[in-house]
Order: sequence, then structure tokens, then C-alpha cells
Amino acid sequence: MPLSQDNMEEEQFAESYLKKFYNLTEETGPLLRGGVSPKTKKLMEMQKFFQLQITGTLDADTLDLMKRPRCGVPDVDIAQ
Amino acid sequence: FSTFGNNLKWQTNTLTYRIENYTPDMSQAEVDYSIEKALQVWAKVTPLKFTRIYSGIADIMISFGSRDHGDFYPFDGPDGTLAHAFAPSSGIGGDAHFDEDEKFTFRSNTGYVLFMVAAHEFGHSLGLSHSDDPGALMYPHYSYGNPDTFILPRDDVKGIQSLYGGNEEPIAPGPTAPTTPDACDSTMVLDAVATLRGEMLFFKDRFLWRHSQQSSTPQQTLIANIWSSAPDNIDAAFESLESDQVFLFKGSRVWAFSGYDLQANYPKSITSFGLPRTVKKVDAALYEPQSRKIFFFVGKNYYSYDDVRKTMDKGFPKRVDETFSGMTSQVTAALQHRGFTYLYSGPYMHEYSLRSGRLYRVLRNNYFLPC
Repeated sequence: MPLSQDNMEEEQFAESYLKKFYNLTEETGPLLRGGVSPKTKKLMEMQKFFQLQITGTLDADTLDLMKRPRCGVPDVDIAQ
Repeated sequence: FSTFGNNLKWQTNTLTYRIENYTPDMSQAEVDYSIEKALQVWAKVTPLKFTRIYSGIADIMISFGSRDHGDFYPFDGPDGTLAHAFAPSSGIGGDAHFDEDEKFTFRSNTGYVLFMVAAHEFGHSLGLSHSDDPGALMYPHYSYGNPDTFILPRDDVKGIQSLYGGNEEPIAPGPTAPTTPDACDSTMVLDAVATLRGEMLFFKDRFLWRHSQQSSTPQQTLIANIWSSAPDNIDAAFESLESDQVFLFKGSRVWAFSGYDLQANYPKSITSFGLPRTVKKVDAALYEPQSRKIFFFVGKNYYSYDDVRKTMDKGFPKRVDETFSGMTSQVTAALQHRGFTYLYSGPYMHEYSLRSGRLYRVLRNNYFLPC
């Protein structure tokens, strides 16, 4: 089944959020079967930080939190 | 709190700042005041001193820009990212950039209060990273704060003092730094408990925990993050299944919310529920879904309001211990769950059968609010 347009937009939004704030790198090449994807790992990291239920999936609470206005502190390396 | 690590901090306590440009959203005087006040938030609790310069390179360069603004971290238009700042170091280190596409305000709760955003960013400029304490200034999400009454929360004070130490100069005693309530604190007395569309809400100070039966971990957040116009430190709360609204009580006023929205003509007087004018505040409120009655606990008495007929029941107030055996202390919060009535008194929760008034168990907060 193709994802609905809404779902795709949310997935893209979440991906760009994780890239920006959790250093998610592009997923290129095949993933190991059965392994946890980098996106899921980053999602879990974010859910842990915000004391959300750690599901590793883009649930409503996680998406809601991603959409709140926030600070985007740049990478410390740049400052160094 | 957290810091950037590697002892990333300024090696001097005397820092300079420069405001490079202004936002058209506010007057220049308001921007100057907001920036100065935001720096003073940190200066008050550390030996740091900030001096403004008007030309040349300052330690903390402050500017407003939109989209690509020259640091390879483009802003994203309205909302989303509001600002960013760089950790202490030479060059771009310490600088704070504000997204000009936001609507910044001086102290209104429409738009983003520049003081609050700046105070957070300057935390980064001084060496603090994001905190996972939802009450901390360094929590990564914006929440409204009034520049005139803002007090730096305890978590941020601990964070900045771990880098620079405390302020050795005596400062006039003032309000103490607020701490974030801890669900593991067995002495905590909740302000109010209510349900919301299947979730349980536990209120304490300016925070609430949301807990759903499907989740093992409650989520703590500021009340203002759910309802920006709701008061802090509420007295009582309940959810009406009749009107699908949550009611929050503070003093002689009541606020009604449907979802995230404050309902028209609210806040109202608590007399709108038929409570007598002599009642100045409600200690706890309980919604009984079977009968659609609302019980208002006031001191040692309680009132019963019929949510269907919208009138106060006759024969009230009654003494609480007439209906709930042994409940002679003040009821501080109340909840109905799976046919049982839970009356909170201090850090204890009393489980009753409403039908018989029989007390089954005395429990702790963590029965519903896991530590």
C-alpha cells in the first residue's frame, strides 16, 4: 500500500527534524535485515530525552512534540 | 542540565555583547531591555559581568536574520526553530542569532517573548546545552514567561554554577528558584487530578503529567504548553463527559477547555456552578460519570452539582465524612476510576466505593502516577 500524502509529509518532516537536532545521517544502501534502522534509533533517543514512551515509531505524541517551537542550537564543533 | 563538555566555557568572567541589528517587531528600546534582562538572568547567579559595546567584535554578537544568514545553519521561516546560539569560543562562539521570520514580542503571549528566547540562547552562549527538565529554561521548547516575574529555575542555576560558580556578591533576597516536581517524591501533594479523553492528568505547580493506560511512562510538561491561557498552581480540576470539557479551578475562578481551546466567556466565577459566594476556592472536584454529578470539596464539606440539569443538588453541603467514612482531613484532589472514588489528602490517596462509602485502601500517588 502506498503511504498517504499526509503520512509521507509527516515522515519527511520527522526525518528532517531528526537530521537537524539528532544528527541523523542519510540512510543509503541496504539495511541489515532485522537491524534497528538509524532513524528508529534517533527517534528512540529523542523520545528518551523528552520522557515520551519509547516506541521508536512516529506516534502522535512524538510528532506533536516535534512540531512545537524550539531552539536549534548548532553543532558545537562549529564554535570550536 | 547538561553542558557541552570538554570544559567549554569562557575563561574570563567579564564578557562583552553587541546588538548588531534589530527586529522590526519591537521598538529598539524593547529589544535592548529584553537582551539586557536576559543576560542579567545569568549574571545574577554567577560572577559573570556583561558589558555592552557598540562597535567592533564582542564575545556575544547578537543579530536577527532569516533563512540563510551566513553560518551554514539556515533558519526555517515562521515557527519551528526560533533562534540558535554557539557555545563559548572565539569567533562565532557565543554568538546568538534570532530568526527574523518569527514574531517576537516584549511581553505579550501572542508571538514569542524575545526575553525568554534570548535568555535560553545566552545559556548556550555561556556553555549550557539542552536540559531534559521540562521546567528548565534550557529545555529546548519555547514556553511563555513574563520578563518581569521570571525566576531562573533551579536546574539552570545548578547548570551555570557548575561552570562558573555562584555569585559572591550579596544580592537582595528574592523569590527562590523554582524546582520541577518529581513524581518520585513521596511527600509531594498534588494540586489536582483529572481525566482527559482517556488520559489521566496530575497537576502540580506550573506542571502536569499526562498518563495514558497504554503507556508506562507519564509525560511531564508545563500546563502552559497544553493550555497557554490556563493558570498555574490550580486548586481543582475535572473532566465533564457531558460537555467534553476540562474545567480548571483557581481561587474564585474557573476555566473551561475543549481540547486545547479556552471556551468562550471563560474564565468565569465559580458561582456559575451554583456555589455560594461565601466559597472563595474549591479544594478538589470529582466527576462521577454514572450519575453525571460533580462533587466540589470545600474544607470539611462537599457540594453536589448535577451536570445534566445544571443545578446544585438540594441538601448540600454535606460533611465529607458523612459519605466517605473516615475522611476527616481536607480533600486535596479527587478522581473517579473504574467505579472507584479516589480522594487525595496530602500525599495519600484513599480508595472508596462511592455506593457504600466504604474505604478499601490507602495508597500513595505512585499508584496512578508511576515514579
